Amino acid sequence: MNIFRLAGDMTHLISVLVLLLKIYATKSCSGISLKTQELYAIVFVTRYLDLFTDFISLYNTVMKLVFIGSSLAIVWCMRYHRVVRRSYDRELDTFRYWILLGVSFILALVLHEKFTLQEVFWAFSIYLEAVAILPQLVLLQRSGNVDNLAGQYVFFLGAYRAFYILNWIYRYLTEQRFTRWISCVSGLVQTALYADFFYYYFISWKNNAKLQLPA
Amino acid sequence: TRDQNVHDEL
Repeated sequence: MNIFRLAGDMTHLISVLVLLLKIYATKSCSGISLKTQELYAIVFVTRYLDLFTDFISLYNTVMKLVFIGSSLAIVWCMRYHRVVRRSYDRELDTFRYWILLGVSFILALVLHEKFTLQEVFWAFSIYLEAVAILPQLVLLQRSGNVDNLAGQYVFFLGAYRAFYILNWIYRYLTEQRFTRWISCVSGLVQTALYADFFYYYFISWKNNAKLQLPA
Repeated sequence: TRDQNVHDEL
């Protein structure tokens, strides 16, 4: 464990807590893409298949349970909570995410570390996570101005993967046998997808204006 | 050492 990875995990945890806070406190999920939340639930379930077979550390196990639990709770809330579900922007959240699922799965069948069920699903979850934010970014662009908690959620989510890139550089430099190309390349793509959002987020923060994404 | 292919990152 290094400081970059810990910072990344904490930032990731904050992004999830910000989202849960927004939904719980305001009893509203306006501006939040259910499709992105469902993709993230799939990412965590398919990535942590080794939850009960490989014990890495208490921290690792607890964080896996938190991520799986919170992502499923958010999806449940947005789908079935009688108050929250009314504020879901169903007509704006129309990203055809089956494409993302299909492409990620085919890519995982081709590119993986070992051809085992667990490794193929792990690679699938890495590829899927890189593109899971797309429905959310599209929804933010369609709904124009971003209410600040939704914007903060995307900001922290993007920042966590940026910290992980620093973690991979650090591990590459310190551990002679560290070769996680699948994670590294996919993480770079993922962070690049956030780049334009970060730009507009920074501009709005600098001008202390509401975040306006170009339609 | 733990065999490398165990994914120790979240």
